[in-house]
Amino acid sequence: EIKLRTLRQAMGVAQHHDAVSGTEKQHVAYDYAMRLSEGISMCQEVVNDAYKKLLPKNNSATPPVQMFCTLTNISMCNVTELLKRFTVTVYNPIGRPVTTWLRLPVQGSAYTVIGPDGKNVPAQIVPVSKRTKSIPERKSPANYELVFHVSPPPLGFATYFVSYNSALEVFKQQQTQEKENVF
Amino acid sequence: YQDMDLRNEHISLIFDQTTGLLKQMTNLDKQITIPLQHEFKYYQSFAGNNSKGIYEASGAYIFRPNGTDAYPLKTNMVTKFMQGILVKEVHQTFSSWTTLVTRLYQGARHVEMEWTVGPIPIDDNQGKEVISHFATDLKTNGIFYTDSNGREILQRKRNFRPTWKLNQTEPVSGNYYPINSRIYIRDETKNVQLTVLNDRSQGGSSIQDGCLEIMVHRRNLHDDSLGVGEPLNETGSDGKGLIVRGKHYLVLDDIKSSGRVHRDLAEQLFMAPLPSFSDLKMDFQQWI
Repeated sequence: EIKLRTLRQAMGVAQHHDAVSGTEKQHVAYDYAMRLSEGISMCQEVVNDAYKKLLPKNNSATPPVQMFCTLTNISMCNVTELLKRFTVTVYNPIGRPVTTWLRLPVQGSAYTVIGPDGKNVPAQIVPVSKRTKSIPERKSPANYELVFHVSPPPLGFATYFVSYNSALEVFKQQQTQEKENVF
Repeated sequence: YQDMDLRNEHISLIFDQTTGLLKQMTNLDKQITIPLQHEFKYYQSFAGNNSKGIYEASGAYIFRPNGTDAYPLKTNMVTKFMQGILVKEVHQTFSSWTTLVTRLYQGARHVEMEWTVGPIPIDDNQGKEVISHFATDLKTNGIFYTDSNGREILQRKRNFRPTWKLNQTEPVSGNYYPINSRIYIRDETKNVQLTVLNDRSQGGSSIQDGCLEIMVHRRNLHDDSLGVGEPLNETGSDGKGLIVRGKHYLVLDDIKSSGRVHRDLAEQLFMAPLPSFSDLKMDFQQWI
């Protein structure tokens, strides 16, 4: 409850007219962003606490800590970019089944994705354009995005297992063909 | 060169062979086809004279273009077509600071348009207000629809207010309305509706019949003297203007079916599934 309150309060402050309309002074905009960011971090801890209870445990081991990537829209996620093997747990907050697409920034050119039912999930590797790429000064920005379909249940979650795959056959199946025109 | 047809099971988009711009959209299930031209344009901001009250500049509080024309970005456009088993994309570079990725996912009934705009150049000492502009041949009779607060859709009529006699002095911004989740136009005779959903609150309008425009980014050089005390001229840590990235979702359908499609989609966008990641120390067999 205490952790949730931080985001509630930040959202409350951001109901002020200048935050709603974007007419605040620049230093105030930074302050709103900081408050919201702190609130979101606290809520991520709450989600992790929930997953600790809900995810299946392997004997006495506790489930691994879930990490969040809030910059995937600029093709940036330290987990998916740097790890060759990871899981993605997708929570669906709507009370009906939804299907959606995940786009994860990655460095490898082919991956195996296995769904919660243990079956292979079709995936595609899409090159990240120079413009879409994250901060160029980063040591190893993602070159590709891994795209696949997820179907979490209503008000529930589904876990997908992702691992780098160097097989040529998988690479051929997942790659994207490009054609460029200048007008 | 030939027209490029980007299609999945439900939607087809045609990109023009000479300009590289989107020129047609088809709902394949309902056999609805409309000419649809999409491009990015910008209004020049009114510099104003704050010492005289009625000449307020375009600023944080006020969108006030210097004239009624929006200028297209004039450069050689580079278009990249990308095709794979799950998603087909068209990457368009309108200028060095404006790009767009149009996506059609397998099985999707909507088009995803991810725009990246900025840093808006101001070396010509001219503030700019950038819009994403859709032009169709729909007969809309000056009427369009926006949601007032993400809940209720309101009918808007160009140069008209329902409760008083309007003396319209700002033909562009006087017709702008908040779009918190969606804007649409419809042609009653053709029974066609074009809906655009957004991922954040923006301003938008239908300045000409059959057209939709949504403001995606602004950079002004003057304060509008309404209280904020500084121009809307944000810079990043590198001192350049901000780069903004967002998405618009396009739905073309008949009028009766559109509500169901855009309401479902909007709920899914607003309460999007939340992904989280964990490092894995085991192989798949151990994990399963």
